[in-house]
Amino acid sequence: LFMKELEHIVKSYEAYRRALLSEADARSQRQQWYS
Amino acid sequence: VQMRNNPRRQLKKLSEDSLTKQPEEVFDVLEKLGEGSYGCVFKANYKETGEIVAIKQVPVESDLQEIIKEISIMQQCNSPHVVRYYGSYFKNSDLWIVMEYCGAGSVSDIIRIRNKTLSEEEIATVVHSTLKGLEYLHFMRKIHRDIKAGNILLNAEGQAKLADFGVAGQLTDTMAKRNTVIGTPFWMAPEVIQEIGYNCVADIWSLGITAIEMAEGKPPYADIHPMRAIFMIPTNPPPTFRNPDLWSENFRDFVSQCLVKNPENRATATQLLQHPFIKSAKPNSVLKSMITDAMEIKLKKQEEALQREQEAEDEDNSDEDEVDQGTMVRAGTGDSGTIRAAGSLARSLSDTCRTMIEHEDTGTMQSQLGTMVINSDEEDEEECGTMKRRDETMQPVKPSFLEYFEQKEKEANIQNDGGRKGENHADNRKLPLDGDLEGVMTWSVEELRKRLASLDPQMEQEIEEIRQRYQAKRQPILDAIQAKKRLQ
Repeated sequence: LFMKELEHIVKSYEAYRRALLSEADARSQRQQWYS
Repeated sequence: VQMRNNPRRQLKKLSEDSLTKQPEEVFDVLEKLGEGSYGCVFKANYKETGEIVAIKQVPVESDLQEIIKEISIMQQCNSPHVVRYYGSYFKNSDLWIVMEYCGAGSVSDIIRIRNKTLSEEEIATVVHSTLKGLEYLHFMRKIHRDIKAGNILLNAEGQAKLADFGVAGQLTDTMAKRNTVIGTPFWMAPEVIQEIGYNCVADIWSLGITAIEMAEGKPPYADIHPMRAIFMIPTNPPPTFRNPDLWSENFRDFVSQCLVKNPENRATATQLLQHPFIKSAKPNSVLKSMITDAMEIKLKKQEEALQREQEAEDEDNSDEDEVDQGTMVRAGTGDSGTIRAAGSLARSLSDTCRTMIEHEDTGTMQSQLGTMVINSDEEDEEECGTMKRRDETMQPVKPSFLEYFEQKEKEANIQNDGGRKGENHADNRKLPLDGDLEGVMTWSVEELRKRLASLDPQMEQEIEEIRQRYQAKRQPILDAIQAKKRLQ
C-alpha cells in the first residue's frame, strides 16, 4: 500500500512537471518568435 | 605506519583466546572512520600482533538479521578482493564486528576528499579488482546487490575490495526475500527495480553505473529525486556518459556492455575480465599517488580539526565531529542513508568539481526544447510558406501555434477572472489534481520556473508525510512483535 501511494505521488508530480515544462517551453518559443 | 611496518602480515582469524576476552582487552580503538545507518566503524589496533583492523559497532536493537547475513557472507568468502571478517564480540548493547582494514577508505571517499574524479587509467585498475571480487562472489552464487563507489574499499597498496554485504543475498533466496531488498536507487539494475527476478548480473549493471560515478563523480540521475529515478531507470534507455567525447572507445564500450537493460544479454564478470579496457588495466601501483594524496588531505584535515579543537578548548565530542567530517567513509546499506549520502556527495561535488555541470531543471528543459523543435518541423514549413506570401506586405503573419496559445490563455483568463484567482487557487494546494492544470496557462515564465524548482522539495515533503503515516501504522505491530519476542 505504501509503495502504491508512493508511486501515485511520484507519477502525479511527474505529470505536473511535464505540464510545467511544456508550458515554459511554449512560452519561450513564443518569446523567441516575438523578439 | 603500523600497516607499512607489517605489509606482509595477513591476519586470518582472531585467536580463540582473543575471542573469549573483552574486546577492549584485545583492541585499542584508535579513531572513528565513519558512520553507517546501523552503527559506527572504528579503526583499531589488534594488540596481539599490532595489526590494524576495522571494527563495526552495531547496536543490538538494529536489524540483526541484516548484520547476521553480512557476517555470514563475509565469513564464507576467502578472497583478496573481498573484505575479510575476523570475528565478533558482544559488548554491552553493541555487537563488535572485526574486519579487514582498508586504509585508503572507499573510492567515493577518495573522490570526496580530493574533490576530484578518477582518471580512466585509475578507473580501469579499480574496476579490474572489483570484477575479480565479483567473479569470486558470483562463483560462490552470491549477489552483492549494492555495488557502488562507496562500497569499494582500497587498501594502502591500492587493492580494491568489495565491502558492505548488508543487502547481499544467496541465489537460493526466495523470490519474496529478493523483492524486499532495496539497494541504492541510482545504481540499481532495471530488473531489480521492476522486481521481475534477478541474478548475479544485476551487480554488473551497478558496476557500469559505478564506473560512470568514478568518472563523473556521481551516478546518472543523481540530480533527480531518487524516487523519480526509480521510475526512470527501467523506462529510459541505458544511461551513458554526460560527455562521451572525454572517454576512450574502450571505456565507453565497457560501460555499454555493463549497462545492457536485458539481463540475459548482459556480460558476466568473467566475460568482462577479458574486455580490452580491463585487459589493458595497469597494476595497483597506478593508484598509489591518488591514495597518498587522499590520505595526506585526510591527515591534514584531521590535524586542522585537532588544532581548532585545542584552540577553542571544545568539549570532547567536537573532536569526533570534526574527524567525522573529514573521514566519513560511507553510508551504510540502509536505503535512506545511502540516498542521503549520494545526494550530499552530488551536491558537494556539483559546487566545486569541474566535471559536475548539469543541473536538473536546465537539463530537462533543454531536452524538452529539443523535442519541441522536432515536433515543430511541419509547422515551420507551413509557416514559411505563409510568411512568403505575406512578405509582400512586410507584415509577417502570426504563427498558428501562437494564436492557439493566446486563445487558450484568453479562455483561462475568463475562467479564472483575469488569471489572479487561478494563481491564488493554485497556491493553496500542493499539486493540481489530475487534468486540472489550467492555472499553468496563466503563470509567467518566472512563476513556472519557481514552481518547477519547488517541485522536488514538495514531493519529498509529501513522501515524508506518507512515510510517517505508515510508520505510525507499523509501529504498534512492531511493538507487539517485540513484546512477544521478549516473552519468548
